[in-house]
Amino acid sequence: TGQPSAHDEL
Amino acid sequence: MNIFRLAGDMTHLMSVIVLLLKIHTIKSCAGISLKTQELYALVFATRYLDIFTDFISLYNTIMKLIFLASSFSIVWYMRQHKIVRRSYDKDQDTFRHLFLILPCLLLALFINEKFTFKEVMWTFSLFLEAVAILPQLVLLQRTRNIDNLTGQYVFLLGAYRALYILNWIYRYFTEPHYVHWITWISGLVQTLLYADFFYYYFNSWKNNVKLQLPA
Repeated sequence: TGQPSAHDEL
Repeated sequence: MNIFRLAGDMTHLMSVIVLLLKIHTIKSCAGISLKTQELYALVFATRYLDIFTDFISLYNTIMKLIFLASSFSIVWYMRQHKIVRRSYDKDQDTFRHLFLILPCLLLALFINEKFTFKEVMWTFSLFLEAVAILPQLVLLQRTRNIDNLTGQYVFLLGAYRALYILNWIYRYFTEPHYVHWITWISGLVQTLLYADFFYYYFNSWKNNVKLQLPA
């Protein structure tokens, strides 16, 4: 959901 | 998840495993900077504050737990383990944490995508990760003689950074609205810090001689 984000990276 | 990101995560994971193997089997942490390891533990602790609040994927959660556990256990080994800690080059590893932590914290307070505690901490962790390798590079420069495992550890960390840059380029072209200047610039700075080390690493590998840094 939402915009792609660098927050899903490690 | 693209192939660059996965390969980046795997080299990152391998770097940690190489380091833990070295410490656990040889019972030595010679040539490893405790300062850098403590900074990494702080990087993961501040970056993964969302571990219990935002679920991204099982892969994501497990990897976060591995990085947290491994970084803190490396620090524990180097500080507390009665044999390992004796091999720590305390007198050579003199870099001050605060010289890196304070500027990163200040920078994160002013430059961030959103001014919330979690977001500022996340940004701080990105800035800190970019420079956390510096004590390790200084230690390598001082001791000059690098054993294979330490060389491989730093090499794998550098490979992880380079692969993440490819991941960002790939995501930029394949995902709409994927623009993250803070992540990109700090990631680029981090990768550039390895450039000098890579130069010597590849030279020693090409000439098939033991890695040795110039004085």
